[in-house]
Amino acid sequence: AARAVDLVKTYAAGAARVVALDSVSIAFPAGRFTAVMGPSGSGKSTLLHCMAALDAPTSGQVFVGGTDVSTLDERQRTWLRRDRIGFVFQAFNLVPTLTAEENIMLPARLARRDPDRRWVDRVIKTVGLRDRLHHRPAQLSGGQQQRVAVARALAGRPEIVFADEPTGNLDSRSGAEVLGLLRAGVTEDGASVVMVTHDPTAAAYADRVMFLADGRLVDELSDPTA
Amino acid sequence: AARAVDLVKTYAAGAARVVALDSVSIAFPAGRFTAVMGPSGSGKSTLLHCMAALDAPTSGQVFVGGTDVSTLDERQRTWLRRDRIGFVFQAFNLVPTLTAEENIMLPARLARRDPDRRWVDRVIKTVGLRDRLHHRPAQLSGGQQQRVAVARALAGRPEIVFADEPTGNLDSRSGAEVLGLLRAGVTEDGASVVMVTHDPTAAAYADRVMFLADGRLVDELSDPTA
Ligand SMILES: Nc1ncnc2c1ncn2[C@@H]1O[C@H](COP(=O)(O)OP(=O)(O)OP(=O)(O)O)[C@@H](O)[C@H]1O
Ligand SMILES: Nc1ncnc2c1ncn2[C@@H]1O[C@H](COP(=O)(O)OP(=O)(O)OP(=O)(O)O)[C@@H](O)[C@H]1O
Ligand SMILES: [Mg+2]
Ligand SMILES: [Mg+2]
Repeated sequence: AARAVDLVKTYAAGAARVVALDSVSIAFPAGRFTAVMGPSGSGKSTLLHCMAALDAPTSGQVFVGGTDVSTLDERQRTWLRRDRIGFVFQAFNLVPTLTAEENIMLPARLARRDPDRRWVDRVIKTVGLRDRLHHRPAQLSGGQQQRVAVARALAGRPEIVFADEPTGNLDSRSGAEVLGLLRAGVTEDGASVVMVTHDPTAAAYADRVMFLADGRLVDELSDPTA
Repeated sequence: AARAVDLVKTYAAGAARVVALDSVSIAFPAGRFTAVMGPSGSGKSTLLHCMAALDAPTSGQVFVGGTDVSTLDERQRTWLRRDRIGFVFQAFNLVPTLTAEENIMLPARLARRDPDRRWVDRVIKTVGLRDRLHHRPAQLSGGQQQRVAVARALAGRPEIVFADEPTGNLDSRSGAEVLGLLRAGVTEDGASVVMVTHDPTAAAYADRVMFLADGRLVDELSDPTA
């Protein structure tokens, strides 16, 4: 579904140069649930942002569904992100002036797509947001905001879901609901899921776990059990 | 060190009324490490914000170090928050235009206090931020931002530390460093720590765990082990 070849991402921060990704080659198979783990600062969010065409690599290539992302112009890249990819941000990135429901429906509205209302209702009900739909983000708890971010990424039933630590602010029960939904996307729709997590219990929902350290792929584990 | 008596907090959100805290009476003993757990949306952040005088309750009383917080004027409340309380926010609340180091030192500078530089250096070293001090928040990973928020709360060696899910974005090793620092504050300084967490492993560092559900105190556990 998506892969990276010799991916490098460096930043200049004042006098220092930070190598966030140090030549990473990684393949995320279609219709599979892959977890990515590693220490804080090891490059996980950077990897996800490059894979989802939210950020341009310093060098190397990113392929989404066979397409080299660097060959797309800005309009095609926007369409890719809105139509084929769902992204759960580590910091949620909700629109403060919109309600939870408006936030959840926004990508589909921007893409002028009619979302499957029954699926959207199922997502909203499963993550427990039905009586918070008219709240704005500032009127929601941290975990409720996180669940809005998850629902927004899943509402359009995208081919690929990138989820950056989607259960970090959730108790074990709400977390299990979110992970169950991600799993359902794979099992029922054949979606591909790439999830960054620090929680081994969450990683256990994946088919495979990839480990990053210091911007490099250092290990891999198939069929993990917590 | 701090306690609440019949604490009530309600919000009006459009036509609906949300009862975030439903008459909570709770005591956080001085020199103790107390954890607060409960489902997402159960009122934990609301409780911490009321206890730290960051938010005014709808009814009920909050005492910090024996002082009824509602009897303080705005200047005294500001002094209380800056000088005697350290707060780690669930969403970090870092100043985007300041570096990590400036963010960490800000409360002490605002209070015109000279922080104990050896302690600050120990905190910075323990949470692993020594080579990120001149980065601004946007140049930091999610977990690095969280560690800046932790260091900022601890830098002034406050009497009471309120920490709202301080390890949610951290791998187990960085998380253990943060929890070890919180524990050290209690053991070495006699500080009082109140920590909200969803992680039972983190709660195991506490002397006692209080459980919230639907804005009410529902259970308590002494000497928890994971
Ligand atoms: N300004 C507001 N207006 C309306 N409702 C609010 C407001 N702020 C918070 N709430 C509601 O109050 C309840 C408690 O919120 P709180 O942030 O204390 O939960 P929490 O236990 O910290 O949850 P989490 O674990 O998700 O962080 C939630 O149901 C939330 O929707
Ligand atoms: N704009 C930037 N300028 C300089 N360095 C940056 C910038 N953005 C990120 N970094 C650095 O790149 C490294 C990787 O960051 P990234 O956000 O990918 O880590 P992460 O694995 O997601 O960590 P976490 O688990 O804490 O979220 C970090 O060390 C961070 O400090
Ligand atoms: Mg990250
Ligand atoms: Mg909270």
